[in-house]
Amino acid sequence: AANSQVHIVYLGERQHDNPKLLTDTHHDLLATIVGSKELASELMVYSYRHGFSGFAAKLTESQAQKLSELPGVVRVIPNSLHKLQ
Amino acid sequence: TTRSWDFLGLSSQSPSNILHKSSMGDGVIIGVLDTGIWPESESFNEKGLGPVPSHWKGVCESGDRFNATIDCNRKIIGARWFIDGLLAEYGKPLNRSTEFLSPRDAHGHGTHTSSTAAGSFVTNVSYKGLGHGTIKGGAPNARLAIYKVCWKVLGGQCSSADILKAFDEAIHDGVDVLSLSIGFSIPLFSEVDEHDGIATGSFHAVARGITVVCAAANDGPSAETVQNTAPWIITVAASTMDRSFPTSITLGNNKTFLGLAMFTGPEIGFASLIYPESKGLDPTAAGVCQSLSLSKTMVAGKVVLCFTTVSRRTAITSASAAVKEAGGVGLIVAKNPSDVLYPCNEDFPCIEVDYEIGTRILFYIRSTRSPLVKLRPPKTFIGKPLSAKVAYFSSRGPNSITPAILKPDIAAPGVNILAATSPLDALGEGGYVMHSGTSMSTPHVAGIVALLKAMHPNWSPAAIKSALVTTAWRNGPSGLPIFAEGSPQKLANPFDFGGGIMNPNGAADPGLVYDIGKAGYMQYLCARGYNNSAISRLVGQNTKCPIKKPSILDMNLPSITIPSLKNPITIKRSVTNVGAPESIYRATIEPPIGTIVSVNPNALVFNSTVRKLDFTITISAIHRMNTGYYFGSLSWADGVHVVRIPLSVRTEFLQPYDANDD
Repeated sequence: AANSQVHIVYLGERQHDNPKLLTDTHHDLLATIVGSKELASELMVYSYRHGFSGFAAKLTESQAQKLSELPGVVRVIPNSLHKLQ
Repeated sequence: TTRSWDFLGLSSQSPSNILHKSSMGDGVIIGVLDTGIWPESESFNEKGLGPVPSHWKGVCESGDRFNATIDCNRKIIGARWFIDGLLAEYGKPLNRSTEFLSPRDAHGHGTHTSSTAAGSFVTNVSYKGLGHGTIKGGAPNARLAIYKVCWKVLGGQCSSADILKAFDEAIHDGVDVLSLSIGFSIPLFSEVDEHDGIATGSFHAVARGITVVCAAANDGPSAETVQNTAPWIITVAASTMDRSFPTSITLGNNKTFLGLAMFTGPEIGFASLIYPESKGLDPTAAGVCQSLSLSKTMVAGKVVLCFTTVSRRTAITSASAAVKEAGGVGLIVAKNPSDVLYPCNEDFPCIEVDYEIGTRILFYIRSTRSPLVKLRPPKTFIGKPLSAKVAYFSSRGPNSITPAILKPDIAAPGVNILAATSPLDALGEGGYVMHSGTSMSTPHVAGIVALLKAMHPNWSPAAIKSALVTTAWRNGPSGLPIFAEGSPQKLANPFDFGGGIMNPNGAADPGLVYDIGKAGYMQYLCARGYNNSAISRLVGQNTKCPIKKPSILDMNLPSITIPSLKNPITIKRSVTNVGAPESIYRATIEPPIGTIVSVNPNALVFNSTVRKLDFTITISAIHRMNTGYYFGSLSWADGVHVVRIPLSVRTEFLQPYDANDD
């Protein structure tokens, strides 16, 4: 947990219109890497499910790397900060 | 905004402008991703507003000192907050004595931008007695959906995970326009990289017809500092307007100079004037504003003159603190001229002058045994002979990711903008404040986009951008070209202000638009070299890029930028007629220096069945040499409309990289 950082797992355009189902698939996808659905729920920060598909989750570098290699994952990128102008 | 809308031709007294033709944006929802909102501000009263637009599907959420039932109304129809991404990085809980875990704005920035985009009319507002008038949003009848994604942590930070979530929800909620006064840092990430949550989120928003308006950032006047450069975004630079706050400085020899300042007064009658000059090899070192070291015996009861080359405000802040602490009664700062003003702490009289005036004051001090000065508080001056300029701080092009995509797109007032703020804003006075930044120019454009959406609900985000760019002002009311602040000032070019300063009434009736649909953006992604599977996922449909990579130059944008012209090049564009169906447009070319530009065909004939026509532009270099950018334009005119796009061309016969990569 100490080595984990929020990553954005981007899956692109939504594959269907059911947001609940989409969130379930996000949890399933994360569970395949972290080992369980319970842990996946704990690590999940956001499920992006209306405008596009993806999620933000607390991941270690190696978990992020493994996720990025899964089919359907467009990119996995660390969270970053923006500033007011 | 007590002057900015009049400056832009949207006086509420005039019955003929688009403010009235668009019902002031009634029915349009502007989503603002910012620091939240202070709902009690008079700017957000719901007087005269009808029911919430039927396409709204969002929510208003309660939290710290924010009661959804009381604090949302027919003006603020939605309010939410997103902080989980930031907190996970920040590593400690939010300090709830300085920030609210709710949409309530502890910072003030979000209240300022929201009131500029869609605030209601509030009369009799001023700041330190300056800029008196009525504040209002660009679309006073539009509704606000507030997405608090930026927090009063480390000066105001927003995480990309939170921004993306706000985009996700805003798309669901049914917003029509999104306004983001947020930037990143140079070097930039690519547009399809979620490091830049704004580019990715805005891609999906634009694909659903939501116009996304973003700040160009405040890293000017250096070149290649513009941010939020994705071609689907409207990127906004900042300009000044025809308002200034001059203050008179009268010397003991009765000579009077004008400086700029923001303090309430009273007048400082003739007081001793000093310039801290040191002995030794560097006599000017002691008079540098940011390193003033003053003793009470030297300064008490006196006005101090100092010089600085630092453009940021820190020099003035530290100088005024030093002079005040030493018992001084006023400060004159000689610096690179800029129109951005802020009051000094505790209303201490500090006046900014340029080096020329500063030097003349210094010569007076050096030539007089007992130099004296009288400082008067500033007055508000509006209209002629003031002319707008691109602001010093406004980030400049070229676009460092894709130089062939012109950025910024447009400029709007963003200097000394008076609008509502949070009562917790340290600079605020009675709930109002003047702020400067591309943050302030962005909601000016978002408000106008709301008016355009109300008038033309079927226009795509690209059509709206085109209408803004092709009708923008390159000249002031006198007909003379607009300048850009910098060192030295120069005539503004498309890298300073895109098409120019926004002309709202012109944008409502542009004649022709350069439209782009999903296919156009796919063509861009192919041209940028993204692979088929990434593009397919991004756009949600199977996409196969053509074997011959498309040219970014052919993207149907309302601008042409050629970063590396060697051999003659032919570029494609198409225009859609949104004016009278039977129209004939003829081309006028203002070629960039050292180029030959031709258009084929040079007349476009539209009728009730022909709404969209293609044409090509061929550009070739006259001289075989490397140059910087030269600028020109291509205009289509039908006697009523002039549809102008900027041309920017750099010839490179010795190229630093393979130009075919573009």
